[in-house]
Amino acid sequence: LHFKSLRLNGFKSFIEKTDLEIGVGLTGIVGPNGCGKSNLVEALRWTMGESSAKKMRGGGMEDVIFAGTEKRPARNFAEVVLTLDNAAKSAPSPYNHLDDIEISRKIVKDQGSAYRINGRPARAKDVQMLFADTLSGANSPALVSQGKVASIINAKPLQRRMILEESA
Amino acid sequence: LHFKSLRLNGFKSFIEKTDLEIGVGLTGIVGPNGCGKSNLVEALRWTMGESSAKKMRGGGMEDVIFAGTEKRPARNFAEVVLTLDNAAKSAPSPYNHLDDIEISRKIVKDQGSAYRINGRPARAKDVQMLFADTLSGANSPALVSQGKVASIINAKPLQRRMILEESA
Amino acid sequence: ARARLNSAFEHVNAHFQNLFKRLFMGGQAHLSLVDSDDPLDAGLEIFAQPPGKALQALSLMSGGEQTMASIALIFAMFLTNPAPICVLDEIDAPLDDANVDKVCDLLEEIAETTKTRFLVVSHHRLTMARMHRIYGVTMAEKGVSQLVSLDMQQSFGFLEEAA
Amino acid sequence: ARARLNSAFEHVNAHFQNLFKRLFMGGQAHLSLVDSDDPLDAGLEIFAQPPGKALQALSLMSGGEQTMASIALIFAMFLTNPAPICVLDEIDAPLDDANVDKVCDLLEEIAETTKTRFLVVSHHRLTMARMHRIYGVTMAEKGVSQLVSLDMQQSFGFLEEAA
Ligand SMILES: Nc1ncnc2c1ncn2[C@@H]1O[C@H](COP(=O)(O)OP(=O)(O)OP(=O)(O)O)[C@@H](O)[C@H]1O
Ligand SMILES: Nc1ncnc2c1ncn2[C@@H]1O[C@H](COP(=O)(O)OP(=O)(O)OP(=O)(O)O)[C@@H](O)[C@H]1O
Ligand SMILES: [Mg+2]
Ligand SMILES: [Mg+2]
Repeated sequence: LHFKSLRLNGFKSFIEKTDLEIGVGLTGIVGPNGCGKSNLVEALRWTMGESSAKKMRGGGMEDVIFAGTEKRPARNFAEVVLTLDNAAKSAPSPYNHLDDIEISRKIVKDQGSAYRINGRPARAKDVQMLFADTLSGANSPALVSQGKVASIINAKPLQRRMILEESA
Repeated sequence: LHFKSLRLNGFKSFIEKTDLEIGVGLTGIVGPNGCGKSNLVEALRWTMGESSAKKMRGGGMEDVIFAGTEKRPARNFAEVVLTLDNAAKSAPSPYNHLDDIEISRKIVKDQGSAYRINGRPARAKDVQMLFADTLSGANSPALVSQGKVASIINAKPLQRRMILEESA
Repeated sequence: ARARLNSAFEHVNAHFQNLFKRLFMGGQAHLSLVDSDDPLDAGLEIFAQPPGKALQALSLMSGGEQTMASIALIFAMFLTNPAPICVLDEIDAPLDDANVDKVCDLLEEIAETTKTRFLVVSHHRLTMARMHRIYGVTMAEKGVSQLVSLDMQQSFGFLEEAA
Repeated sequence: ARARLNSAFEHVNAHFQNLFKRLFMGGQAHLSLVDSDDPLDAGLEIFAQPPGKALQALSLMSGGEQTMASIALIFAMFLTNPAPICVLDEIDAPLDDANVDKVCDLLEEIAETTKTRFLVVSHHRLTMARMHRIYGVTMAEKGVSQLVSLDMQQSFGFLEEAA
């Protein structure tokens, strides 16, 4: 199972439809301070089922919807589609016959967020189960957000053990 | 009153006598990770009267004494001498007639630390008063240790106000 | 749960010791569960001895050494349960050029062996020089992010004119 | 004590607003005492609006923007009571090249006007290129630090072979 591409629409500072191909090996992301690099990689964690607004650096989960600038009005929804390549047919059961698996999450102002797997509505739990079986997901220790290394250094031993438990 | 030079002897990883000239304007300090850059600038804070071992990144204050390596035995004392240039005669009284003011701090294992001003024994309080009048000293907001910027960002509003109070 | 944590601890500790030696070119380090006999109550402490130096807790090491030790821990957990995707957001900020190179060597090797795909955000030129492809994010219009795919030459220009 | 804190707050806030506009080339920001009417019980919050973006608390800004806002606060306190010495230990780690330049511009100006002497520790080539003199610290013998004074040319070699 490979991560193939990510498509953002109205997610944080990405108001325009944006496609990120996730190729084999190492993909670098550069740009000035405040241009949206962390926003881009946060879209991945969000689609994989992140339920804490604080981990998305917001007050409430609706803070991921494009909030507007001096020239552009705020949006009222945000959507991210993550495409997985299942050519090796290694995905867990109800999905393992499919070539591609598309997971989408969409949040609409005042209506909460809704997931879809290959176009069909799915629960947050289904999405989280799909990723848990592939050893990834919103809480995976392989998603190292900005500042995470410093927080491991400054953490009390008890908090560090909890990070270990998440990865067990 | 200008800061002119710093001489370290047995302070942390600086086992050999080391002289740092503090020239006018901007002095850069470079070097690989773990080579002793932060140790060097901590010597300044220590001589100005730092009383918290934790702020010196140690368990006890004796952690500033050279602890030995595979090839060299540990030392039993550490000393740092800070020379101030008082040509402009701006130092607070009893020192204001002097051209140079030498402040030294020496710590000996199991005996605690002792200060001297121009060779004569002085109390920690005397040293702290001397620096307080020159708007510097161990707690000055102008001494920005490694990680301090991140701790201001992550601090709760109450802790940030305390940093403001220190500078008042 | 206790047995699972114990087994995870054993695996992660074994990987951690190897990764530390590799990232520090020698020395030794280990993890230890402290403060309680019950792993579910204990804390995780990191003890490390960079080559030629004394063994000490993480707090006495330099900023860059602490970062390298934490990177060893992160990848020790990763190698215990390799994920198909790994995202690293500016983990190289406190590192000097030599350590940036060592971390990139490790990433390349992991990408080879586990077929994991990496997204690496960084401001370090050296890190970008080691990437297989590079995307630039710009805010030509204030507050609006755009993604552009860059070739190697362009990406250095990108870092330069970051204004 | 209350009157002193109020007066310090006013001065620091005034400096902070100017420094923020200068470091961000526009936008606006202010400090605010929150959570209590008594300044001795209150907290200090930073509100900032980078150019073209919405006004928000520090926590919603990017890593580099938060660092620049904090640097503005540090120098706002410094300018309220200028000290003869200022030590900066890797404050530029999360910054891109353009922001490193802006911070160095500020340091040069402060060194000129207040005659403050600066000790600046950094791994950024751009920062080192702006220094008036450079010292290198090496550990040729493991665990033992030595100080060497470098000329400009040597210092780049120093950053290169940091291994
Ligand atoms: N009392 C001591 N005796 C000997 N060595 C010590 C002592 N205290 C600290 N050290 C050593 O000094 C080293 C840390 O140095 P320092 O923090 O100054 O590095 P640095 O140059 O600032 O690195 P970085 O770029 O990673 O921040 C540690 O490796 C530690 O072992
Ligand atoms: N919902 C939103 N709508 C519009 N803009 C947003 C939204 N959420 C965050 N932003 C903007 O995105 C910017 C931060 O982007 P991000 O954290 O991705 O920057 P970055 O490229 O990672 O920068 P750095 O190099 O400093 O870490 C902020 O300036 C913020 O104003
Ligand atoms: Mg970022
Ligand atoms: Mg340091």
